[in-house]
Amino acid sequence: CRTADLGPISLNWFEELSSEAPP
Amino acid sequence: HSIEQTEITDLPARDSLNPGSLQLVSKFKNPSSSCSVDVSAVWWERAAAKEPCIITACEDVVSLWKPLDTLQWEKVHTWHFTEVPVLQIVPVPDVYNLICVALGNLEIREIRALLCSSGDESEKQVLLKSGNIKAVLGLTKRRLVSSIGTFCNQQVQIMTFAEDGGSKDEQLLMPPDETILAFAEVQGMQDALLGTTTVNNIVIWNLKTGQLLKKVHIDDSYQASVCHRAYSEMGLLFVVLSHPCAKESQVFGSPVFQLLVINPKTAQSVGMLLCCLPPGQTGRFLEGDVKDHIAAAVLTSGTIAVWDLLLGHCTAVLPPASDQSWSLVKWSGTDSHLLAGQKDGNVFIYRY
Repeated sequence: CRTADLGPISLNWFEELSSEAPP
Repeated sequence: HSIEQTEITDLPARDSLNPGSLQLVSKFKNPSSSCSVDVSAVWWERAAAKEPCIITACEDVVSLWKPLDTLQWEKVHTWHFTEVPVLQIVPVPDVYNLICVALGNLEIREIRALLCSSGDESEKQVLLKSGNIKAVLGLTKRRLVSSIGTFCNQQVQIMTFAEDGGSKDEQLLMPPDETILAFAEVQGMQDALLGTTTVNNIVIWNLKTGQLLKKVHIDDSYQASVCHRAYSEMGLLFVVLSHPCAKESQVFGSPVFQLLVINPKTAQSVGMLLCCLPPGQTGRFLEGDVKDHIAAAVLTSGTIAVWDLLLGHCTAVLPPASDQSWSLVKWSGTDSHLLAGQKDGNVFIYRY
């Protein structure tokens, strides 16, 4: 698996996406 | 109440791949006139003690079996369905003395809760949902998620049960405007939920807020992929998909499961592991179940195959028993046992 193909990884993706997504 | 004769054997299952990885523990037959459609293992409380029980579902009857000391099984409760046939059992983790079932002909039309009244222990059923139900899944923390309707007219709802299966709370999730095929829990992240859609997208929700967080388009090589389970690790999502419509290729044979890695931040994904059949085996995915890192599938050939997703290969193959094809496979929710069922009501319990 080439993780480079996946782009920058964030350990806090769930919180970050929750703050960006419409309520 | 009937006591069914069970057999115990210390012989390993006929498994040429890895002898001993599946050991037959017990078996019983559900004597029913209709076709066996599902099997499950749940915790059930009787006389203030919680017991690991087996639930069997035929088209017109659902039965609860409790274990006896001698590894026999006793049928203790039966719920009858005369109008709409049973399609599947929907176990709800962390709820005792309640099981949900999906009813319908080809598609799910109703979800009902099956329980017993506390006074006389008589069987009761309660209608929870009705309509054009596309997907349903029991989640940890006593939750049940269902989607009703298609495309833009879709409602995705979470129902939360009390610990005793009683009073419930309801919450809506933002619909994805695409018909949902299946839901999957995310191990390691209880507030996240995944769904696969008819246009090969994986959608991610926040269960606490109901927000739709991301849509991830996955490779179109396999149409109508179905999500079974996901794991959250190091900022990535590892998703187990099955491919019921996959065509056999000369290179890989028939891909049954696939482990896909998704970066939820960028919506990029890469295939990590393709679970194909070992040499000599044929067939496509018919139905399956994933627990922790072990995936099991019934194939169209009537054989059951088991993959260890950490080892990355098939660890066991269970040929049809008594010259009868397997039609059901489920991991027990109460221990590490595999439940294998046949259409005539035979249920075999294996230790993995």
